[in-house]
Amino acid sequence: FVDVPGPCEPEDLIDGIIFAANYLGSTQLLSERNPSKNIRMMQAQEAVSRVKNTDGDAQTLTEVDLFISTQRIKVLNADSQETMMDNALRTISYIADIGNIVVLMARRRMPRTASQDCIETTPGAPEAKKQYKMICHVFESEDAQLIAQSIGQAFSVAYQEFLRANGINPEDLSQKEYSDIINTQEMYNDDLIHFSNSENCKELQLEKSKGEILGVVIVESGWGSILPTVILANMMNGGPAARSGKLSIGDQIMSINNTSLVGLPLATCQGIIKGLKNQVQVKMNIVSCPPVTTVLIKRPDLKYQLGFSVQNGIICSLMRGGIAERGGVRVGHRIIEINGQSVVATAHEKIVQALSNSVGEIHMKTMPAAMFRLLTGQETPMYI
Amino acid sequence: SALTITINPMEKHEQPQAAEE
Repeated sequence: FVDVPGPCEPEDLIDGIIFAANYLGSTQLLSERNPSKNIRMMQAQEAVSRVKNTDGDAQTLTEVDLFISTQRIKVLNADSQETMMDNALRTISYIADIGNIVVLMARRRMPRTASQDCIETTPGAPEAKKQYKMICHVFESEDAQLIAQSIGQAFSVAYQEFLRANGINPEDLSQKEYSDIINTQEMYNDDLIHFSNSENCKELQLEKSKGEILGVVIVESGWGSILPTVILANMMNGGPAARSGKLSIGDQIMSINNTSLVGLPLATCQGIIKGLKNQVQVKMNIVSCPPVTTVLIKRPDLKYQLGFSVQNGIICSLMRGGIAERGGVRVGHRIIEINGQSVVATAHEKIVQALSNSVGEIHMKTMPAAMFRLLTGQETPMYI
Repeated sequence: SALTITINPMEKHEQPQAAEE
């Protein structure tokens, strides 16, 4: 392991180490996604004062064993050795130590309905402004500082493993350097601007005969897209959708007859559209989008991985939080252009070569692979 | 006494929805 400062041997942290402590209690806080260090300090102090005030002087202490490894942090009852808490290390947001107190801040899962409400009511709401639940566990120990340092070291060792798993050699860059690179990447926000402009959102009424299909092909918008909903990939000549003259290939469908399609699997969306067969009027809410997505990746140096992989011109994986995700890269999209050059007929090796040798600003145009196959006649449209 | 904060570098790669209960 590359120079991970801390009181432990990194190998010991993989197996796990144990500290004795007293558990003082837990409390819950609401927090934005990535609060500043000052806000975190206030959160830690707030957690300590809440826990200390709960029971006052009559506070009962539970003697615990704190198990720390690069995988998880467990709290065991010192007497019975029963597991009281078990948190995956990656869900620990941060730790704080104040004198003989240690505060462990763990993220809680957001209720599914809350996350969906958020998407539906405020498309493109800044991620940082959303509130997330945080559970704060407070401990007391003479070794508080040592415990905090050991957890900090476990964070670093686990993060190095994560970087290696994503093809980044930690020896090539310090942790700070990598997070600096990430922070210099602006979120490519053309999508956000586009979705938040009400002129691009339309409500349409389509007329059709009873028993007639709508005459469309839909595809997924692709993992990594701002709004996970289906895209209109093709229209049947003379079908109700094409006849209306109100739809274009690339449009993202938000809802049909007041049923939201946002976040639903493709098959469910197809089922909803098939279910319209006996209707004579269909109401649709769409966002007009060009069929081609624009991507901008800023890569200051060849030593930084792009953070996505390509197979036969199609993006097949994306590193969460990497520079490519920030640039607008989406899984399942076919690369159409790189820096103004068409790569539609380019061999896979040449595309990989072009990407791996690109530094500075990398501009790409992409499109859902299924849409590309339909537009180029490689696939026969199955209209629904 | 001084308050020290150590942030988990994995935090920025982690989806809040994926966090455990």
